This record gives sequence, structure tokens and C-alpha cells, in this order.
Amino acid sequence: TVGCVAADVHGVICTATSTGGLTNKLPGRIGDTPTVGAGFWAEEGILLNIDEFDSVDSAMFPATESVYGTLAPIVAFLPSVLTDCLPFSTTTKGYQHLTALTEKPTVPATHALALSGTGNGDSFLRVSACRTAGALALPPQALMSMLPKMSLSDKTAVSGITLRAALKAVAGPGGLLQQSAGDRWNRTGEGEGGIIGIERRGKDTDVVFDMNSSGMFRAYIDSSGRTMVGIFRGDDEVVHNP
Amino acid sequence: FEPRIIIHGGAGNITRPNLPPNRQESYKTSLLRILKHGNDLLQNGVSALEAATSTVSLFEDDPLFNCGHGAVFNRAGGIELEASVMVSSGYKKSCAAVSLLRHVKNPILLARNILEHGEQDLEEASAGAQGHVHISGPTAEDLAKAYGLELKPQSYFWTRKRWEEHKRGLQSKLANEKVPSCEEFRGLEGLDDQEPPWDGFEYLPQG
Repeated sequence: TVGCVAADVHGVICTATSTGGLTNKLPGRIGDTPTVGAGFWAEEGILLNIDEFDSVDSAMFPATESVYGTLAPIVAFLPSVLTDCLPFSTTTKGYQHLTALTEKPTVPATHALALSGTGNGDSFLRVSACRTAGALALPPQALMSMLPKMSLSDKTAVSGITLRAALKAVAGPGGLLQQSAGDRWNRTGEGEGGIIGIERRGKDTDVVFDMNSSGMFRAYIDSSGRTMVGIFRGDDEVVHNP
Repeated sequence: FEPRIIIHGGAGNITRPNLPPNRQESYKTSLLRILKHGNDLLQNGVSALEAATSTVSLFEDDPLFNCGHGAVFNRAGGIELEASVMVSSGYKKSCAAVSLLRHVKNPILLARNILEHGEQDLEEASAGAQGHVHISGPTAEDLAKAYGLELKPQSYFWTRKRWEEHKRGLQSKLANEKVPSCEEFRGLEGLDDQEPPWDGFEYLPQG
């Protein structure tokens, strides 16, 4: 399987993935690559941590500002929803100032991400790998569809982790994908794989990846603008004359 | 925004013993060539959709990687391709996927066309995807024709490396036969219509 995640000058992030599937798969078998949420995912939501992005120009996100007030009441429910629905607990650091959301925020911003997976596709399907990672990093978006069912009594702070941490939880060693293989881990190929992605929080963009397998062919431009390439775990090297 | 890009060419049990240094260099050379292509597009202001799909199409043309030319074989000795594309364009999620393709040279371009035309051409069923997200098999290949994409015979996707992997994994009577050339492979294209040399369940792991 191959994939590319690209973020353009307009802040849009796109993921593209292509594959021949699993060697000697049964004819007609469909894997994670064309299955929404399993082998790929892209999403944009509202950035709720208003204290971290004082420098962001609100004029850049006019649509965000208009829906911000609508989102304010829902954020109170994120911790319980996340901890109840996810197979592992999340931290609740950050987003500690959400009471301010009852007032019109001065610095709204958007939060976007896109992911592309590779590995044992059936395992990616079983845990809906990319959407699971995305949901960890984009809790507000995850809750938007649940709005009508939510009560507004809980004022607890919002949970949220970076995409880098979310990928570690899903695709890293010991993560959700590996756990899905159970005692078949390291014997049948189940659970093995990796995910690449890009996360944008306001103006900050992070290029991330993680894997639980011994290798993943990869190349990227890191946050310092350096060209990087790697095959095995931890062997990423700077390319001086790309 | 500062453009960014990351690519992968597959993951799994890749170890130094089974990937000697000269092969590692081949992969790195291809990865960097493909990365540069995508990054150059982004730096010139091209959209993320165009950059990502164009970048993946280069992977599909490179026999080193499991997609397009160089894709793996299924149990019956055929090749079935899959691709998808998704864009983070606000709250309206935009994605398209294709699967069970046997003749589309660049499946990622078909996914992109379906994404771009999915809400259009509703009057022409043969040319419009009618907003569907995931289209497979002959219908998807008909759309590829309608969009003017390049089609190839199954033999185009054949590579010796994948064929040998196929035989090793299958451990069938084919495993003891001489590896066919690309020309000879064309004669095997009808294999899907024959009795498969497996019972359909041996692949499934215990449990």
C-alpha cells in the first residue's frame, strides 16, 4: 500500500491511498484502503483551546467564528463521551479554559487532519483505525452529530490530544492495532501496520507517523523544512541534497 | 499556510536481512523522487488534492510498490486494485473510493474523478457517480472509461517479485512450476474462471 498526505497553502489537507491489497487475498476481498475511516480519514473541526492561539487572525476563519457559539455548550460533554466510547483512557490536559466559551471567543481557529494507513488491512478494518485516531485528536467534530442527544449539565473540561499522540495510541507499538491481533500478534501478520498524517492547529502544522511493524517506507518534509527518509523503525535520516 | 507533505510506501515485516542495502537504496531513491514531485507541486501553489493524487499516481507507476504496476496477486493469480481520496474541506466530508479494479492503470485518478464529478452528470448514469462514495468492479471500470482514464490488461501489473511472492504464499502446484515471463503470464489471465487451487478457507488464521 502507498499513500500521500498533503497540506496546501490554503490549509486544506488531502489524503490519497492506493494498493493491491494483501498477497494471496481471496478474490473479491476488500481491504481498508477504500473503506472510509479504516485506511484513510480527513476532517476539519473547530479548535477549542482558545488560549493557545492568540496570534491567529480571526478574519482567517470567518465560518469558524459563526458556529463557535453553537459549539460552546457541547464541549462540556467531551470527557465522558471519549472515556466511555474509546477502548483506552485519554488525558484531559489542555482545554482548561472552556468556561470562556460561553462568551464570544476572540481567537477562533480551525483544526484539520488527514491520515493514510498501511499494513494488515483486516486489522485496520476491525478497529476503524484512521477514524479512531482522528476522533482522539478532533473531539469537537466527533460530538457534533450527537448534539441533539446531549444534556448540558456537565461543565468538565474538554479532552484532547495531539495527532502524534493519537497515532501512538492506535498505530504505535502496543497500540490499538497491535492489541486487535491478540495472541496472533507476530505470527500471522495481523495488527501490523503504520499510519502517516498531517495535523493543522491554527497556523501550526505537524507532519506525523507511527508504526508497530519493523519497517515502513516513508519520506516527508519535517517541521523544520528538512527532507527526511526512512525504512526501519527510528532510522529516519536527513537528506541534504534531495 | 506552509505546505507540508508525507508519503508512505507500505509497512510490515521489513528487516535488514530481507532488504539488502542495494534494495534499500532503490526504495529511498524512489521515495525521494516521488516526495520531491509532490512537494514541488505544493510549493507552486497546487491544491492538496492535485498534489496528493499526482504523487500517489507515481507510486502506482513504480514496480517497487504494492499498487498499480507491481501490485500483489490474489489467490486466483489475478490482481485487484483499490484506492481512495479524502479532503478535509470543512464540515462537509468529501471522499471517494474504488475497489476490485483489474484494468485501471492509476486507480487513484479514478477515485479523484469520482470525488470531483460525484455530484455532477446525474443525467448520465454511465458518466456520473451520483454522489456515491465507494464504487467497485466493472461499474468502476466503466466510469474510468467514461472519464478517459488509461486502462491496461492484467499483464501490465505483473512483476516477477510479486509473482514469486504469490507462488511462495500459495504453496500450490504453481509453486513448483517455472516462473512465467510477462508474455506467458498473459496466457494465465483466464485463471479467475478456472477452479481455484485452494479451498477458500486455508488463508484464515486460526481463531
